[in-house]
Amino acid sequence: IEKFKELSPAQFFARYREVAGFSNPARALYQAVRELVENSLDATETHGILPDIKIAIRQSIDNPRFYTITVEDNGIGIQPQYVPNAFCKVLFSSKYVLRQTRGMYGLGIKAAVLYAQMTAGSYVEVITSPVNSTRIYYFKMKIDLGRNEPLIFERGSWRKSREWHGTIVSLTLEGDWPRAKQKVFEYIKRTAVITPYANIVFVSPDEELVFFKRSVEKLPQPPLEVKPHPCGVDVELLKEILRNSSEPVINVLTKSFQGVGVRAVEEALKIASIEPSKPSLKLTDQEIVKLAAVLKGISIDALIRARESTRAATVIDMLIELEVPATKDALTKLLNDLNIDPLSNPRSLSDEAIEAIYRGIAKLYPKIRPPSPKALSPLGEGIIEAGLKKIFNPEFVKAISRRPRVYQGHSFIVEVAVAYGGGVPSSSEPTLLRYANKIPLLYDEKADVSWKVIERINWEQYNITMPAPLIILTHVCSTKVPFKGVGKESVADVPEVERELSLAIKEALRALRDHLVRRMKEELAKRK
Amino acid sequence: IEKFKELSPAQFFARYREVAGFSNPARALYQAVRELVENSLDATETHGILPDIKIAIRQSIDNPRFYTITVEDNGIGIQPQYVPNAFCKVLFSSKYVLRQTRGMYGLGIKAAVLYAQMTAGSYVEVITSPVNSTRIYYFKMKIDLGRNEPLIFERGSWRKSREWHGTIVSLTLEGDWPRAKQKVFEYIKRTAVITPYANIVFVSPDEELVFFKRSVEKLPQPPLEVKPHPCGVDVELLKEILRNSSEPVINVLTKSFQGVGVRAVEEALKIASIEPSKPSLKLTDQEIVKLAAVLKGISIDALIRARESTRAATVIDMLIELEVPATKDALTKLLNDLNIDPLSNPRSLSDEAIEAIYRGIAKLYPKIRPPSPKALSPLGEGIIEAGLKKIFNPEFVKAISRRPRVYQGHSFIVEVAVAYGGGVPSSSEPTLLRYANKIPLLYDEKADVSWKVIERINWEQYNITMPAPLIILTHVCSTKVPFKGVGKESVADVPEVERELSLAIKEALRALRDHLVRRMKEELAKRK
Ligand SMILES: Nc1ncnc2c1ncn2[C@@H]1O[C@H](COP(=O)(O)OP(=O)(O)OP(=O)(O)O)[C@@H](O)[C@H]1O
Ligand SMILES: Nc1ncnc2c1ncn2[C@@H]1O[C@H](COP(=O)(O)OP(=O)(O)OP(=O)(O)O)[C@@H](O)[C@H]1O
Ligand SMILES: [Mg+2]
Ligand SMILES: [Mg+2]
Repeated sequence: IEKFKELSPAQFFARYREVAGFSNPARALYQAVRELVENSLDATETHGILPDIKIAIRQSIDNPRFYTITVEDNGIGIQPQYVPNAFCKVLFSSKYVLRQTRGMYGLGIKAAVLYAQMTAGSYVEVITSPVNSTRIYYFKMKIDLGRNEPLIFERGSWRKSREWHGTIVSLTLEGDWPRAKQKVFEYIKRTAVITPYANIVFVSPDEELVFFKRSVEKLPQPPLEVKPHPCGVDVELLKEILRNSSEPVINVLTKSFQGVGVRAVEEALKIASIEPSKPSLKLTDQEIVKLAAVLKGISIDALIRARESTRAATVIDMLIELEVPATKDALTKLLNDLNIDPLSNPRSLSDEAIEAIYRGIAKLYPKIRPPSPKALSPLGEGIIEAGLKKIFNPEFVKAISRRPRVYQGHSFIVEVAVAYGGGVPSSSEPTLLRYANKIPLLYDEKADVSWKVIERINWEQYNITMPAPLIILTHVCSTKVPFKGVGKESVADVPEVERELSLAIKEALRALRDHLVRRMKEELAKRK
Repeated sequence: IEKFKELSPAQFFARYREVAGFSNPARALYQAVRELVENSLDATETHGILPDIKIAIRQSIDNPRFYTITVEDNGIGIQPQYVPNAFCKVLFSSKYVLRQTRGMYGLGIKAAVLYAQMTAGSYVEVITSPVNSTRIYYFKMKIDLGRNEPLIFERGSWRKSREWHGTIVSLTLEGDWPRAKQKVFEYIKRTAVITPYANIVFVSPDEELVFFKRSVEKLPQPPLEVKPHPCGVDVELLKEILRNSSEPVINVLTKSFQGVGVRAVEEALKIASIEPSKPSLKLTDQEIVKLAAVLKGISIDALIRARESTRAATVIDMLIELEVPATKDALTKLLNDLNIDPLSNPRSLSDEAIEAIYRGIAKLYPKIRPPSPKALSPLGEGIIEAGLKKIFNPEFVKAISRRPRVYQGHSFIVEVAVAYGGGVPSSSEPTLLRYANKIPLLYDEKADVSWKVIERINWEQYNITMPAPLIILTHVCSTKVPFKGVGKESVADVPEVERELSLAIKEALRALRDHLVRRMKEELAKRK
């Protein structure tokens, strides 16, 4: 007979630490360094502070299996009343808001603390001083696994004697520096390359010191919290927004979302057959499902899927089945204007026809503005090209930073770059450098959506023959990067993101092709 | 200023559904089918019932984006008092015990219910009748995300009119059958191939019916729950075991672990300098850390790591640094007996020397029996070879089922097979068929530890030249498979598991090489 039981989030991630990236001592050492560094960069850059980050890994003298990792930053610090939960309560975070940060899960530092506790029985020590505080605070803690609560063993505070704000975090855990070394150095270097405004110092267990000195005094525009975008919003989020208020639904929707004015909301409610003055919490489940579909609008991906999966025998019936907000006559006219026979078989629609229908239909939906980019903080073509030139000294480099798009209510920007020739080493497949929310991703390359896109590329189409000296850099930044796992090593193939990566990479490769063609003509001209 | 917040496990996995495998409609449809089928196989096979599983996916008539998945089994059913939490409380499970099952996280069905709720606003419907019950129970439910609690909308029960036990689960969600089709069929087929004792019926949205008929009437031995094995046990688990009792620590340890008798526990306590009669809950943190290290013993992997990361200048000092439980004289004698100079540089130790030292040191640790295989349920060489012959009709097939090993207190068995020639298609890299706890893994192949091992193989050493008609099947079964993510698509490179896979694959490839060499000789002989 089966024994049923519940686990706390702390017990769950302690037991299944591999899903958070702590699968072996080398990987755990790497992951713990990442979690601390990513928290420090969030605490500085996101708040308009030029980052000064110090990272030290020391091997324990009495037991060489154990390493002590200490990371110090000059960030905004943490208010003392939040420190215990921030470091010792799993699924507790200040980054659950819609704003691009490296952190997102409320798990990172806790997963490292759990691993340290389990392998070395050790405590996490935190020294922090918030920006506007006159005091410095000290905590020595562990996680109570069963309750998912902090256990505080020591605490103290004292007045600041000098102008300092920031945080120092220290943990001791079982690691494997020889096997982690190459990845840790690569991670820090690839981080420094795209954060030229940061000072990063790293001292290794072999007592090597590496100093990435700030080469740029100007911070990028920090991202700002925004409201969700209605496109792709899910039923549960919409419910949560609506059920909290007895105000008329038209008011609640207008102030809860970005990108929609009163007229667009009115239109959406009309299509969903909902009375605008109806109190928000009185909406029925069916009305909410209908409203979510209308707000979501139609995406080109949904049209493509409909072409393949519809049971309708004609294009006009396929559109009706998709519940496009228009009369049959209006849709028939739209199709006729596009020279598409409404009674033709949906399977016969070309991709161009789908795009044309998409643009036509989009006009029928409520006017929803594109997502605001202010929650995002892309790298920018300048930083990407400068970084690639610095490391590789290529003959050609081209970065593309796309416009903001939306998936599931989250705005995102895709940036890519290609570097070719010069100091770039030749290889049988392109060297892929992946980033997500400015974090370098070093593992699980072939499981990543960027690789899925690259695998499909027909290199001949771009005048490239493998082996070739080709580097492709990809950066996906979003208010929610759809990582495949909480260890943040690869990005999932969400259709909208995959599509943007594909368009961006092809755009960059076309620029490379033009360069290669031009260079070939110049060489031919020289020989004559 | 940062806004701190806590998420419930339901809110967390709803928000970050990609980490559970629900990254796009096609993938979500696949994952939901998996979660239901894996629960049904656990409810039958694990309990000595020959499985009859029926799977139906129907496309919704009014909205072709939505699909209703229904899975029925003849398993042990679920007692009504547990149904609401089993289906609607994230991190609630009957499989948190040490016994091989497909399920392990207490998340699977809930992740599918969350996705269904978010995309279609739908309910999960469950009909179940436990084996020994006279009634059938019905529930229609949703998950309260904020509280991580079930919301029951309808419930009922009635007397059974015929002899039936089992469970029927139905959910409606946004899917994409055309893009999921190939993977869903492959998943069901690869499941059927290794469960020849199961009847599996599948009806697709295109109304194709596939019937995998039972070809074997005998079930494999069901796995039985065991106690943890002390090798690799972590500090937190040891604490949990010890802090619950005021009995003498020698008693608590002997009855809480498998593989250790009173003498072995006495010896371990002596090495850790702990009084055997000391009340278990009085052990200090330092004593528990020391005890965990002694119970863990020394693994060959730890010795290899020590060789690379030790600060000791001599082999004898490296062993002392590892806290091997013996005097300096005893260790010096051990090394001299192995013809290893105790004062030599650790870096100069060959792999064979490491192995010899390992075997010598293992004798110094308490006698701990190898893990019991009764918690495991391997496929067995017979089923694997029969399955490969059936699908591929190869010229050569060889399966290897290794002995049980341990990592982090969990027993595991690695099974591999190679199939070559005959009907096997030729390709530039081997075709890899991965399984874990009898679940076929279809995604993230290159991120899997099996691929990491295969990538390092020098094919020439086995008389194989690529492209070749070669299939490699791997199966890792354990009381805890170290998956990389809760979507269960790839296995993490835990050192002990990676090592076993490497040894097993090489063993199978040597058998293939012998076959190829023999065949080549026969061909040469024929020509003479
Ligand atoms: N160095 C730091 N400076 C300021 N705040 C910090 C620092 N480190 C952690 N925090 C705070 O602690 C919280 C929890 O950190 P944690 O790493 O567990 O989660 P996260 O960063 O929010 O998300 P993720 O799990 O993706 O890393 C953060 O949200 C942040 O508010
Ligand atoms: N068809 C079924 N028959 C009997 N019990 C079931 C069935 N489906 C689910 N259960 C019960 O519900 C529990 C929760 O299922 P769920 O899939 O969420 O988690 P799990 O199978 O334990 O782990 P995992 O998340 O790895 O799938 C199971 O542990 C099992 O006890
Ligand atoms: Mg973090
Ligand atoms: Mg399950």
